[in-house]
Amino acid sequence: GGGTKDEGQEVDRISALPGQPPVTFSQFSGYITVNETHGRALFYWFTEATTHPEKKPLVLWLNGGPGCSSIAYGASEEIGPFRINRTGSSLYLNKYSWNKEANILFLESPAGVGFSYTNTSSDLTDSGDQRTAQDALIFMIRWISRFPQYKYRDFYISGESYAGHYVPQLAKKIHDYNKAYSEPFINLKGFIVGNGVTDSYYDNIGTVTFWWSHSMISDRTYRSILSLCNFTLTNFSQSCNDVINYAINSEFGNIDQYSIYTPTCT
Amino acid sequence: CTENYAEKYYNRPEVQRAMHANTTGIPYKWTACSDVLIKNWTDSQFSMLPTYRELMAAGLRIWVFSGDTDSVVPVTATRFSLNHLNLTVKTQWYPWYSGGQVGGWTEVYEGLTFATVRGAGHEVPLFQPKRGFTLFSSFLAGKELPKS
Repeated sequence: GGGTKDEGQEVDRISALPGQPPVTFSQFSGYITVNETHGRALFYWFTEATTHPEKKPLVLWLNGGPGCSSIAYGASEEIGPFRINRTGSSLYLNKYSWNKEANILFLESPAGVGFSYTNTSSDLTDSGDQRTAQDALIFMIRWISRFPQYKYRDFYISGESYAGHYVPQLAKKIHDYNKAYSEPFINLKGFIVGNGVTDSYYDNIGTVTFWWSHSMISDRTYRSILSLCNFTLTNFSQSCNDVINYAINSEFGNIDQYSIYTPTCT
Repeated sequence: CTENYAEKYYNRPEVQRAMHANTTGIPYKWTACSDVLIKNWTDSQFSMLPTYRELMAAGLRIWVFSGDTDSVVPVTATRFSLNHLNLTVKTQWYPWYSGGQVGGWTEVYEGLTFATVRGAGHEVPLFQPKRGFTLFSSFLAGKELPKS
């Protein structure tokens, strides 16, 4: 059933963040253990919708990397309710925060990212897609048990970059998990991915095409890359790596590759 | 440089207390990206396209968007990959609008919606917050992006 709010939820309630402006929505943050044996626990920050949270969908946001924090990027400079000021001393409101439309859950995944941790240090050197997706499934199951008011709520997954892997992989895990239930309590309705890593071969071909069509590299280098690089492989040859490094280091110039027309961060 | 602000803010003890974070005394500073994880990443699925096909068949609502000034996972990379799903077009390619300006272009397929976001880098909501919000609102509503 819908269950009642257990004390775990209230223990995680954030009364206010240092330097935060007054807000009307509730927010929670804390840990969910996803593997007792290894002592892996994932950290989340949950910002409820600004109005009628009980009627709004639940949306999980994942950043990529792999190894990057959804709190550093998604929450603090993209879709979260607050922006951090230059000195890191206070917060100000994000006019286009996505919690105006939904209840947004930010997850630092996998263990080793941000505040998420493991008590087994070898976990930090053998993370991969499979365990990340499995731990994220366990996280969602246990998080919804801690927040039972979100059982059966329309649920979407969102993310960017290497989360182009995390998002569909978690969606598949949840889809498979739900097959055992006539009325799944994780009511996954869909997902949305931005600038997502999708297919290693086609992504690479498309990336080099972008570099050439946006005049970031010379014709000569473009032709060299296409002739020296076999993108069907997972590990490229030395000559391929050399020509790509030449392109980036000698022809791109001092730019922000993540936003090629804005100034770089000095 | 905004991620530098996060490095300052989330390493403040009073912020970690307020967030119930770092309760076990993690033996390293909080940081935006873990070098250890990315250098030692093991299994990585070569292509997500089979997973997309399976989840589209399951009837999930799937949207893919692309900031068009990103050169790390650029719009042409995503288009080239999606192209190989061989999708059936439902609504032909058109410019979508936000705030009276072209927000990007979009095409709606059976099972998937693709959209570009004009003038946005890798982190779309950072560079084009209003267009990112329009995109998100349309996704949640299950509506096609605005034609004007």
